Amino acid sequence: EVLFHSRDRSDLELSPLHQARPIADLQAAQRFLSRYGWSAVSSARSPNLKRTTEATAGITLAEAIRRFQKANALPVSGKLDTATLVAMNKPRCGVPDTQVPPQASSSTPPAPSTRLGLQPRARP
Amino acid sequence: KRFLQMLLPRLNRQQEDSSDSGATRAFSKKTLTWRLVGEAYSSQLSVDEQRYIFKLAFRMWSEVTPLNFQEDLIAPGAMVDIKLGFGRGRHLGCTRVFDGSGQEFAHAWRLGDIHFDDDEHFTPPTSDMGISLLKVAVHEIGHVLGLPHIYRTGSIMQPNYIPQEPTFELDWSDRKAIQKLYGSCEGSFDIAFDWIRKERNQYGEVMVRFSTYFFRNSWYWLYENRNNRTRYGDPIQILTGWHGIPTQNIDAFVHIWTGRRDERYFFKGNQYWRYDSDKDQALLEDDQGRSYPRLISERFPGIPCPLDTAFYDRRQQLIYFFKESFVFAFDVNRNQVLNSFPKKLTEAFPAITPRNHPFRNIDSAYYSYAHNSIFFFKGNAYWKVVNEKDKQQNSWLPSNGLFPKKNISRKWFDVCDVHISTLNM
Repeated sequence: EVLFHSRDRSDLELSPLHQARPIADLQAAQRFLSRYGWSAVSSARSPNLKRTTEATAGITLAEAIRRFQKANALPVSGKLDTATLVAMNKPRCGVPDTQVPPQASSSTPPAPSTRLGLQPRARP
Repeated sequence: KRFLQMLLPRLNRQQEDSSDSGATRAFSKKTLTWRLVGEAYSSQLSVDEQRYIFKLAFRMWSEVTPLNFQEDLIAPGAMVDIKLGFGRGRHLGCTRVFDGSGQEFAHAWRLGDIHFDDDEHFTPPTSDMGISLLKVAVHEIGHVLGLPHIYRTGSIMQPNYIPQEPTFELDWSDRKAIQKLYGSCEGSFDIAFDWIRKERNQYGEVMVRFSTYFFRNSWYWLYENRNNRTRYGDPIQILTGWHGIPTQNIDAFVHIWTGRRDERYFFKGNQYWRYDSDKDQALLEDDQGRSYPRLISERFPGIPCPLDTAFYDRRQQLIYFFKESFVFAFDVNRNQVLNSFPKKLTEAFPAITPRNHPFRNIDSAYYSYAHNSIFFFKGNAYWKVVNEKDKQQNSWLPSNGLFPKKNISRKWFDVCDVHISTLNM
């Protein structure tokens, strides 16, 4: 059981032990790309975690990096540059990234044009 | 237990794949249960805070889908549809180990388990520090419901955490993505009306404003026409937003609005209430000191009750009262039903396309200022009444004719119920 003693919650600061190891080299990046589905051959993957093992790497590391860069709107170089490392280290969901759905998003229909209207914004 | 869960997928699960987006519908029933697992509370927030945040997260999905979510603290764990828990490193028998503070903060499993990395600094919605537990929870619930990661600015399903934006709500595209799996929200309304308010702008000019309301059972929504959605956080209880009127299943609302008169009436059963817009409450008594509610028959002689619905025609200064297959036109100045009424609904409001007509028992007759038209609602459908502009464009159209029916949810979007236990949040 984790115990906390300070009234001001300063001991809530997480000890370095629990810090995630930053992704800073090629090996760590390869693990990241594999963990989140970028190295897997693009098959029909589940939108959340399945208990079966992922398809083993079928594509090159450079190709996996390119895919990741494209999906994250980064310059697609296929190289592990700084911007790519920064993106890899951002807080994220642990569910793998399935194939990138087509960008076309369903457009909002035109709203009625009548100028009259009282449109409160925030959630009450 | 976990081994059995994998072998015997729960009866309500469904693996309906949906085209190319990688989204798959995960549940076939409408009411889903959830629970914050007892042995997996976070050490950073009170248990009540955690449960409230999850309750809100589920409500946010319920507000845009036909799904309802209910916290279940009693049923056997295996019967609870979605279980949530916090853990660090190796946790809850999960094969996917958390990595400590930073990077991976949570994950969701196909069978409905959601795990949060308690090494992360999760914070309540009121804080702009750390990682919003509400936002992460809404994201992971989206996975459990079947949505994949979506690389689109503004989507809640983006894989990376986006620090708190001004308003964190499910946008149009996320709503359509989940509705592609679970359908859009449908259902009949008790009443629909536009509420008129008069205000003065900075130049002292009188401005007329309207807000659209839909009522069903004991709750209601404010509908934002220009945003094609309901107000965030709706529905809420009638009891909360309206004072002194019946708190459920109202039959009709009418606003008599002329140069001299501004009278708003709610009808239920054989009674009616008059509402004071300025004081935002029902009047206690009328001008003669008689207390509300009053009998419909006294104030509106010749009008039957209980009513199906009613609406006021400002141009003709008539209230149209509807009951079963008849309609009554009531002259507000002479305080009596016109001689040529009652008429059959099909006669007073003829179908433009033969037999495409509600015929009887309409739910609501609604004049919309956003569309400058009257609509008859019945069940999931509406019929639009021919207005002056239609007549100018097509002079052959019968006066007060009804255009063929269309689906309400295709014109007024995402008007969704939530579970009764989450009505008051």
